[in-house]
Amino acid sequence: MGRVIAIANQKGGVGKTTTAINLGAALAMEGRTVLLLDSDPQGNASSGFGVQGDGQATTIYEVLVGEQPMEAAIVRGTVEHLDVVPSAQRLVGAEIELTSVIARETRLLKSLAPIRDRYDYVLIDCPPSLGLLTINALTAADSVIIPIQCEYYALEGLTQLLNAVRLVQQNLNRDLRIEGVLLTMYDSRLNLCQQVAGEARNFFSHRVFQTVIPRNVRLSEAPSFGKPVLVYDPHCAGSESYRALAREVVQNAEEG
Amino acid sequence: MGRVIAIANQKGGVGKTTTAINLGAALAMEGRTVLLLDSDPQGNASSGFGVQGDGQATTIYEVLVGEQPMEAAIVRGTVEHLDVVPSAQRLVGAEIELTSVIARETRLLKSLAPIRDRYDYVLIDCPPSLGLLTINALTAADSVIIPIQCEYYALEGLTQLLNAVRLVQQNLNRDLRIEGVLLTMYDSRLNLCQQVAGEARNFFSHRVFQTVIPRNVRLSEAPSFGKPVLVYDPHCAGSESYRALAREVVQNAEEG
Ligand SMILES: Nc1ncnc2c1ncn2[C@@H]1O[C@H](COP(=O)(O)OP(=O)(O)OP(=O)(O)O)[C@@H](O)[C@H]1O
Ligand SMILES: Nc1ncnc2c1ncn2[C@@H]1O[C@H](COP(=O)(O)OP(=O)(O)OP(=O)(O)O)[C@@H](O)[C@H]1O
Ligand SMILES: [Mg+2]
Ligand SMILES: [Mg+2]
Repeated sequence: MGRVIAIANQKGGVGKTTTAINLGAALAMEGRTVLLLDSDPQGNASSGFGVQGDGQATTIYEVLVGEQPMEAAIVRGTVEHLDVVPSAQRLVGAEIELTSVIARETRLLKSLAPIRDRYDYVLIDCPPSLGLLTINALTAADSVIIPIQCEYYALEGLTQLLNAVRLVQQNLNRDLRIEGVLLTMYDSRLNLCQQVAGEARNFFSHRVFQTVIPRNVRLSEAPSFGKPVLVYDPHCAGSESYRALAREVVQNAEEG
Repeated sequence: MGRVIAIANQKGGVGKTTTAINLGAALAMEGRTVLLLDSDPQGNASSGFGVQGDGQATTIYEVLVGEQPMEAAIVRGTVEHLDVVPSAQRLVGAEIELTSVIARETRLLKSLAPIRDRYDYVLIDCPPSLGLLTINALTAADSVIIPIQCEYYALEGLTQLLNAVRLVQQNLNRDLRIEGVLLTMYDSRLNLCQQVAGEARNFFSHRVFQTVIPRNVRLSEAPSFGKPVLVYDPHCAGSESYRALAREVVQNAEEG
């Protein structure tokens, strides 16, 4: 029974895509089957696996707006056991195009239903906004991972995100849970990082992942080779931390 | 005659808000009059000046959606010669609410017209998306500053952004120009940074600002005190670089 996890935060540049790609790769390299859904018009999760959606006939855009079957958009990723549903630039129009469609918030949920059980995990990379693409992801998901950078603005946006999660729980997806809050780009030498991490643990307590992702330049180099960091440099700090995160996610799933 | 400059890039976390706040402060500290317009629902530019929009009766939301006069939303900033039009969380609904409104792309242009000449510069901080809030900013602006982080994903999103700028030039604002591309969070020790900076200069040539903003932790500490870095730590590398940027912007304006 596939677990669907959305990776969301409307604050930009906090490591959503980096987490989707590398958590996905770590789970796949441990033998789980993974589907990575790129629902960000920027298409960074697609290109992080060397997949270019713009040239593809069926992408997440055709599935959400054109009601194509999700199956038709699936592409094999460069990592075994991992498939990708790519995004494309044309997805940028979806927010406006979906506005007046009936049941616009459940398009993703419905299109995912026929195929979700083929995978152990479905990860959905979200754009940096709380618009219809992110709402669709939260409606389709069992749980949500919230990456936060250890910076001041990161804490500011959390109330808005939690409000959006609560609205989805009350109106669209009663069972949506918070899988965890993930501290990213952590630099232990910086006071600001330690302060923000402390406040996040006060605010969220046990829902903050034990695993903390350090700032590690290999993570930002890997996408230019179209590979997850676990393939680009398997023994760097970035790879170690995403493997640890994968173990934590699997353990949470098994403890239910 | 006020120059209106939008600060836009749909890629998240590239330094849009940090540039809006600190370029604004640097211009004001050199005696120019500045209006900072926060059109991001996250409200980071507002809180970077210690202004909380949520409790305010009139914010950018009431101006864009409720057709209130811009004048009613203006708040004095903590820096002399600098006023702020704050955002509020409720702005997150504006993208959907504006979709079916007549002339939805020119709401900001029209509300800015009565007051723009009171300021030498109007800076508009944009959210990380190419939706109606950013389109409104590009339609109201004389020029746009494009901050880019020296990372791989930064180059990927540029074509999408340039397409959006071209569409606005062709349909809504013929005179919109690119004020410049600003390299941010530059760390000269990293190969990736040097590579991306080189590619940006190839792609944009003379339109890349001479000034490069270094990665500097003081820039990320300042917002937690509700102050621009030029007030928080006037002699750090971050302050120096934003003062240099202000001089470059003023020089460009005077050379026309
Ligand atoms: N732990 C890390 N250490 C160093 N660099 C990182 C780390 N995580 C992410 N990055 C880099 O920081 C930038 C932002 O990360 P990423 O694109 O994953 O964030 P995002 O939240 O998906 O952004 P957006 O809001 O635009 O979708 C990228 O250039 C990425 O390569
Ligand atoms: N030159 C810099 N050196 C170090 N930190 C920086 C620098 N510029 C910005 N930051 C920090 O990086 C983070 C992202 O910057 P900022 O919020 O300005 O980007 P943004 O493009 O406005 O993000 P969003 O897309 O969410 O609106 C912030 O926490 C900020 O304090
Ligand atoms: Mg992303
Ligand atoms: Mg911002």
